[in-house]
Amino acid sequence: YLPSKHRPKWTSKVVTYRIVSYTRDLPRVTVNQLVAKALNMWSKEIPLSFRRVILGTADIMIGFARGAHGDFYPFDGPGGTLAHAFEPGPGLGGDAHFDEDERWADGRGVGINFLFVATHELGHSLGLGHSSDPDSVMYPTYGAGDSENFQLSPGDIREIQELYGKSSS
Amino acid sequence: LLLPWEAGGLSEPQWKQAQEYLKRFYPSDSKSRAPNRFGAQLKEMQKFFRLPETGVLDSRVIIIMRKPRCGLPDIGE
Repeated sequence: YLPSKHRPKWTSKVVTYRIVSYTRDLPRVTVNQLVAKALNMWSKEIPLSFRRVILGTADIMIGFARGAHGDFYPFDGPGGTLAHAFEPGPGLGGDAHFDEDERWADGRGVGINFLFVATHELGHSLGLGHSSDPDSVMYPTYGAGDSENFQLSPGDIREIQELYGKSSS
Repeated sequence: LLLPWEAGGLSEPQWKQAQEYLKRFYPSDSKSRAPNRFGAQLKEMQKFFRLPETGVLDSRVIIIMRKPRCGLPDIGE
C-alpha cells in the first residue's frame, strides 16, 4: 500500500453509485445485491455511505463491457484481466468496469466470484492500491476462496481507515 | 550471442508474454535505458509477490502471470 497522503479519496460523506450495465451470467437483482454487499463491506468500517442512483451521472459508475470500451484499457477476453477501476476523482474517477467475457458467478457453481472481484475493484474506487498480502482483498490476483467467510483483512480495514477514518458506529 | 529468451531457457512467445505483463503491471520509467530492464521489472514483481528476487523468469513467476487478475498495475501509477 502507498502512504495515504499520496492517495486521492472522496471528500463527500455520501458517495453515489450507479450500475449502468449488467452481465448476462447473473440476474440483475443478484448483481445489485452483490454490489451493495461489496460496498457495505467497506462502508461499515468508515464514515462514508453509498447511495444508489438509477439515472444520470454517479460518482462511481459500474458496468460490464467486453474488449475496447472507451477508456484506453480494453479487456482481453476470458481469463487475464477480470476488471479494473479508477481512483476517486471526476469523470472516470471511481468507475469500475468488469469484463463481460468472463463467466461471472455468485459464489455457487463454476465461474468468477463477482462479490470477490467487486469488493476488490470498489476498494480501488475508494482509493486503495494493491496489497502484497495474500489475505487482503486488494491482492491483485484472483483466487477462489470461501464465499461464506469472505471478509476484509485486518490490513484492509487499517488501510481504508487510514484514508477515511473510523466509522462512528 | 543468445537471444534474450534463449538465455532464460524460454520460448519466444513466453518471453514476449512476460514482457507485456511486466510492462503493464510493473511499469518503469520509459526513458530508462537500463541494460537489463526486464530483469529489474521482474525483481519488482518478485518483491511484490514475496518471492526470491532473482530477476529470473522461473515457474513460480509464470504461474502468477497466468492467474486471472485485476487490470491495475501493482506498483506506480
